[in-house]
Amino acid sequence: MNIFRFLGDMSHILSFVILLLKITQGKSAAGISLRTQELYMIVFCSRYLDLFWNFSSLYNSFLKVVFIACSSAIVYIIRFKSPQKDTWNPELDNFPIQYLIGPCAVAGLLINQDWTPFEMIWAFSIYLEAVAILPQLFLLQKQGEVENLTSHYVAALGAYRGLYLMNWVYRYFTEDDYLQRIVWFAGTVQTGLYIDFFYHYYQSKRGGLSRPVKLP
Amino acid sequence: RHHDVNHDEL
Repeated sequence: MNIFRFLGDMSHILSFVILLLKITQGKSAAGISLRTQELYMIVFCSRYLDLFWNFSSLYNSFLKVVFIACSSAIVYIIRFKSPQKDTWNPELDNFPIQYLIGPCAVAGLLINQDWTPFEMIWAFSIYLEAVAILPQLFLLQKQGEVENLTSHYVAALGAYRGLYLMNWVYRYFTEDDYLQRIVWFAGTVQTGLYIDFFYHYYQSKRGGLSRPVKLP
Repeated sequence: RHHDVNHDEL
């Protein structure tokens, strides 16, 4: 464990806290992509299958349960719970996620760390996580303006994988024979997708004024 | 070749 990875996990937890607060207290899922939340639920449920046999640390096992529980709760609330379910707009949030899941599944089959079923599923989850934010970014693009809490949610989510990139650099230089090309590649793509958002987020938050984040 | 892939990250 190193500070970058710890801060990355804290940023990830923060993103869950912000989103859960927004949809439970704000009673609205407006501006939140259910598609992205469904993809995250698939990512965590598939990647953390090793919950039952890979106890690398209590910290990991605990957070795996937390991430599966939170992502499932978010999907449940937006899909089934009133009044949130009425604030979800299927016409706006209509990114064809099958075009993300399909290629990631093929990639997981072909490029993984070991030819076992779990490793193929694990690689699939890594690739899927890299592109899972796309429906959310498309939704924000359509709306043009980003609600304040939503902007903090996306920023925390982007920061989490960005901090993981620093964690991988740190591990590469401090551990011998540390090689994780799959997560390095996917994590770079994932963080890259946020660059444009981060630019507009920074512009809107600069100078302390909380002007709304505007995406062109 | 079953090298034990041990994922120690989330």
